[in-house]
Amino acid sequence: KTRVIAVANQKGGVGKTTTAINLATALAAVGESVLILDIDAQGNASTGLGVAASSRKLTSYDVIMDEASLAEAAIATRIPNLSVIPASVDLAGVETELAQAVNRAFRLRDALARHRVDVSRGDATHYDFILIDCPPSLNVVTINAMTAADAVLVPLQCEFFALEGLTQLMRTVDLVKGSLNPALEIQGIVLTMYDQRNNLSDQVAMDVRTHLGDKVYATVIPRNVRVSEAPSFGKPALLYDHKCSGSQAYMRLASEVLQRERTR
Amino acid sequence: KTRVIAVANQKGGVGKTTTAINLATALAAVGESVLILDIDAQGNASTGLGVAASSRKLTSYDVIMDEASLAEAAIATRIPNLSVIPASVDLAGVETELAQAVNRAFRLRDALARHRVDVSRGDATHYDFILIDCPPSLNVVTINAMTAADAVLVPLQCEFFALEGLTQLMRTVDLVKGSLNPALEIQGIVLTMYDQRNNLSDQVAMDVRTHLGDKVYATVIPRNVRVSEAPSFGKPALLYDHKCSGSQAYMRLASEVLQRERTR
Ligand SMILES: Nc1ncnc2c1ncn2[C@@H]1O[C@H](COP(=O)(O)OP(=O)(O)OP(=O)(O)O)[C@@H](O)[C@H]1O
Ligand SMILES: Nc1ncnc2c1ncn2[C@@H]1O[C@H](COP(=O)(O)OP(=O)(O)OP(=O)(O)O)[C@@H](O)[C@H]1O
Ligand SMILES: [Mg+2]
Ligand SMILES: [Mg+2]
Repeated sequence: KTRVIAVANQKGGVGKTTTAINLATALAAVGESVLILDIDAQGNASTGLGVAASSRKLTSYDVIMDEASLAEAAIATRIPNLSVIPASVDLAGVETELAQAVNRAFRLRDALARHRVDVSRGDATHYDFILIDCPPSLNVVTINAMTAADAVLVPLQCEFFALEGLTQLMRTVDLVKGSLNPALEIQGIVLTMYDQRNNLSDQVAMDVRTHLGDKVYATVIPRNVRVSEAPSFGKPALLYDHKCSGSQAYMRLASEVLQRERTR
Repeated sequence: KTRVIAVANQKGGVGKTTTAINLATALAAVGESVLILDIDAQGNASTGLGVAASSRKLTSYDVIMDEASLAEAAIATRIPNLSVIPASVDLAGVETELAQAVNRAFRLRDALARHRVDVSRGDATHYDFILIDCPPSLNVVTINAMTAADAVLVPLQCEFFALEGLTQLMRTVDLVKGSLNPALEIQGIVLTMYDQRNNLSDQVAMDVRTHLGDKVYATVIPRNVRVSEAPSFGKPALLYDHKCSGSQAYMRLASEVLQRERTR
């Protein structure tokens, strides 16, 4: 069975894209078959995986607007076991375009349901994991991801403003769970850009663990410049520099995610 | 005359809120009368100025939905010459609520026009500057800010992904200028979170100056942990630690902004 995880947080710049790319690569490296669905109009996950804007024929916009299937839109990356459905700037218009549509929250869920049928007929590739990289907002595109997902993985930057948004995010997850997707759960919260040189990181980490307990992964992603250099080469950190502290942390996160999936 | 500046960039976490709060405080410190309009549902600018969520009676949501005037919603901060109109989580619903409204892009512009009339009658405070802190998206709320503003100030984090979004942002500014607000211009681009220890910051800074020339401020805001600690005390960095490198940079940015305004 495919496990669908939405990587979401409406606070900007907390490491959603970086986590989606590097967690997906780490899972693929240990033999899981993975698809990244980039639904952010910025298209950072697509670029970070080496898919230039000019080469994006079918995109997640076409999938959401029901003009392409997942199988048609998915393209290979240079990483074995990892495919991506790139984003498009047209995603910025989805909120207005779907304003009248009755099933506006279910477009992605329905596309994934059709994909499961295609797989069962042998017309499409099975994925063990589908990671959805969300934009920094709680708009209809992110709601589509939460409605289609089995679980939400929340990257949380070790900064004060990032803490402030957590309550609003949790409330939105509860709303989606209550009305659109009763099976939705929190896969976990991963602390990102942790800087042991500064107290603020420690305070935020302690605060989050006190409130959310074992929902917070043991793995903490350190601030590591190699991680932010990698996308300019169109590569995940794991390919750019697998020995750096950031890459090592994402490998640990992957094994923790797999551990949680096994003991679910 | 009031100068209205939208602080905008759809890339998340680039320093929009931090720039709005600290530039506003620096302008207020040199005697300019300033209002910050927080239109991001996250409400980080409101919190960073010490306005707790529980004490926000009238908000920018009420102003956009035409239920309160600017004068009614503005409240004082602990900083002389600086007022704020706080945000509300209800802002997240504006896109859907205004989907049918004919004048959906002009709500803020019209509210500011009414404020000018109130000021001329002596019923409201005149502001030299109004800074609008925008959410990380190009939705109807940000379009409202660009339609109401005289100019856009763009914080740009010295990171690869931040560069990628610049073209889309510039295209949006041109679209707004072409149809909704012909007077709109770019006030300037400020490089933020510059870290001289890492090459990436230098490369991004050089790249941006090559493409955008003197649209980029000479002042560069360094990465400085004191800047990110300040909001947890409800204070701008200038109040929390006026000697730190971040605060000094924002004072320099304020004098550069004033210089540009004088020679416009
Ligand atoms: N562990 C890390 N160490 C250093 N830099 C990092 C790390 N994680 C992410 N970054 C950098 O921080 C910036 C923000 O990260 P990223 O773009 O992944 O966040 P995001 O939540 O996807 O942003 P948005 O809200 O715009 O979608 C990027 O420039 C990225 O390269
Ligand atoms: N010069 C700086 N040095 C260190 N940290 C900074 C600096 N500027 C901003 N920060 C921190 O970086 C994070 C992102 O900044 P900020 O929240 O201002 O960005 P934003 O663009 O408003 O984010 P969003 O897209 O979510 O609205 C915050 O935690 C902030 O405290
Ligand atoms: Mg992202
Ligand atoms: Mg902000």
